[in-house]
Amino acid sequence: LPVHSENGNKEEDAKLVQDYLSKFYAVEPDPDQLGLKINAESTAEKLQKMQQFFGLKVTGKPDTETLEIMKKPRCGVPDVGF
Amino acid sequence: YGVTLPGWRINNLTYRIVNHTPDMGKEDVDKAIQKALNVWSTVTPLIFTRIHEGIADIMIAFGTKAHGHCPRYFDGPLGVLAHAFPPGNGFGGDVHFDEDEDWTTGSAGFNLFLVAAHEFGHALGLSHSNDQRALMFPNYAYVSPSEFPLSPDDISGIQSIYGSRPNAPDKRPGTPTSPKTCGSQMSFDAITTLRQEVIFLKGRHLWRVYPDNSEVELELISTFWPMLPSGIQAAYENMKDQILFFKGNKFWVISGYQVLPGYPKNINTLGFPKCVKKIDAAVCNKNTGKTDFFIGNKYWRFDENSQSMEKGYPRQIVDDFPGISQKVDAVFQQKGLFYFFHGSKQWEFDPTAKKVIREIRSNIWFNC
Repeated sequence: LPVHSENGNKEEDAKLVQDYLSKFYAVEPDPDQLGLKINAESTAEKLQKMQQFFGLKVTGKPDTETLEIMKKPRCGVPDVGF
Repeated sequence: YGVTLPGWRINNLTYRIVNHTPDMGKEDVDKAIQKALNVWSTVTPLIFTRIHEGIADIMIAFGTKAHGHCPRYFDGPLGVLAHAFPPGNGFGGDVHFDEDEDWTTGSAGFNLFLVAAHEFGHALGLSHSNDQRALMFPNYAYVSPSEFPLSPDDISGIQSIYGSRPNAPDKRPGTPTSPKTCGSQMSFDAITTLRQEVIFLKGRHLWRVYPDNSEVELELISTFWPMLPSGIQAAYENMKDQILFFKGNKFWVISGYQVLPGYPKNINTLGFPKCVKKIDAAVCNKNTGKTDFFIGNKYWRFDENSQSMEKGYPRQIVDDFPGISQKVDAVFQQKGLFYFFHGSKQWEFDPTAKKVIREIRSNIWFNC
């Protein structure tokens, strides 16, 4: 069945958010301490961190403004260090 | 700003351009890379020397998707444009550009010089800054390459790692190439009044001029209005103590330091036809409450009271403003008279008598 365009968008947005946060807001494992487990942050926590960094309203939700920032061309270096 | 310590332990660094993008001539790529490194060497003791063989501190390459042994990958056009690694061995200091992007020397596509300057910031030990005006802000933003791309935030960051450049001149390096107001070819993008002041805009800068006591202050536009882009094309003060700024088909209404909610809006909400893509200049005649928008050789008249475009426009500028025959770069009203600017000249015009009083240099307002 054709995906209902709005649902399609929602899925696309969800994938965009996951990709973006895993790329730029996942705490990279420190190469010097391989093997140590780091607690995984929730998506909402990472989203809040991203919204804070970009001066957006910190809602923890992928609102329109947040999605617009995520679609902008940018540097591939994460915004949070390891 | 943020830093990933430690920086390089030496000031003399080598770089090697491993391959070139076919989007640009090889020489243009070389120039863009060298200029991008110079951005950082002008404010630090760092010196960059190019090598053509072997391992350099900073290895520069273009690649797509998964490239070589790099732990990161690219994602095709748009999205991630480039990435870099902090100082160190192996990948440390290396910079990779996504070859799936359109690399250019201008504003189309992605300007290689600007992206390279950002990535070299990482290669020297800076992480991303959340200051939107900073070069180290993560999102791409085009700035005219003729302007110095480092913000004070960037300079503080890099100098916190390497110190400042020995024997640097003591004036503020943040604006070493700010335009010289008394240069003979000085021109302006836009001019507006703001109560007793006249604000001249050009590129990323603005000058606040107080004609009555001939004071002049130079600032970055973003210092007052960080939400405004550089390269504003037109601006005017309306009857409600607000300024309207225009760039392309968008405009912003500013009250004090705040942008009114809902802006930027499209200029067609003012009543312009779709064929109008940008505004050259605008001025509100405080005596009539009418605003004239100058576009090419025509002008539109907008009634500030009814907030609507008057009928019978556009008209030829030269028909109603005899003597104003060149494209209008900027215009403002002072003590009842209009001052029309084109390039390095301006014309003082009496709107009541409908005649040019005199032709003068654009920068007479700056005590030159």
